[in-house]
Amino acid sequence: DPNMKAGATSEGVLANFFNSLLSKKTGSPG
Amino acid sequence: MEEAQPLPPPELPLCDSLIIWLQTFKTASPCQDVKQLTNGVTMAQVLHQIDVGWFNESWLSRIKEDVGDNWRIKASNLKKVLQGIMSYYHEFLGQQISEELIPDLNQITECSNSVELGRLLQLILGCAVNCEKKQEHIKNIMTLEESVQHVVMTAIQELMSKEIV
Repeated sequence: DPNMKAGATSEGVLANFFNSLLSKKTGSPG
Repeated sequence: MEEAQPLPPPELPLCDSLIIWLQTFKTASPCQDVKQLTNGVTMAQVLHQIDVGWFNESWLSRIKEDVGDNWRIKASNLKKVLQGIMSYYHEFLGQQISEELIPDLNQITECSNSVELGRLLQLILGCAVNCEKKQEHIKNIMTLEESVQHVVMTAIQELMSKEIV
């Protein structure tokens, strides 16, 4: 189902992006 | 015959999506539409929740809540909100905000311009995803509707691409 495929890809992109943001060090210069 | 491609879901404008995100903060003052946000009160309350150490009680007390239609107070509140955000980026995050991301506050005060308000909300979003409690804020974003998450992601990517360290 192309709709389902597009949805899964989109969800994956979002999850990847926000998970990488979660693991990024806080921007404070210290 | 070519196979029809599924249409992507319609994307909400930046401002509308960020208002939906702002509602997750459950502020005391209303946060349903552009008009309600133009006095700066809700945005200040959100910043206070994002970093209570930086946007502390003393900072928050300088934001006047009883604004009504007084454009001078609105303008003064918005100026304090933007100045607070700019010093947060500069002093806490070690970044400078690119000129093109800085909203025209007069447009927000005078005509409730949703594009300029969206810019201001985008900067608040930048504070949320970079602060010490960012995990909490990012997890909240991940609970929003997918179309809203998309706009939020694009807004964060734009901030990151224009970062001046």
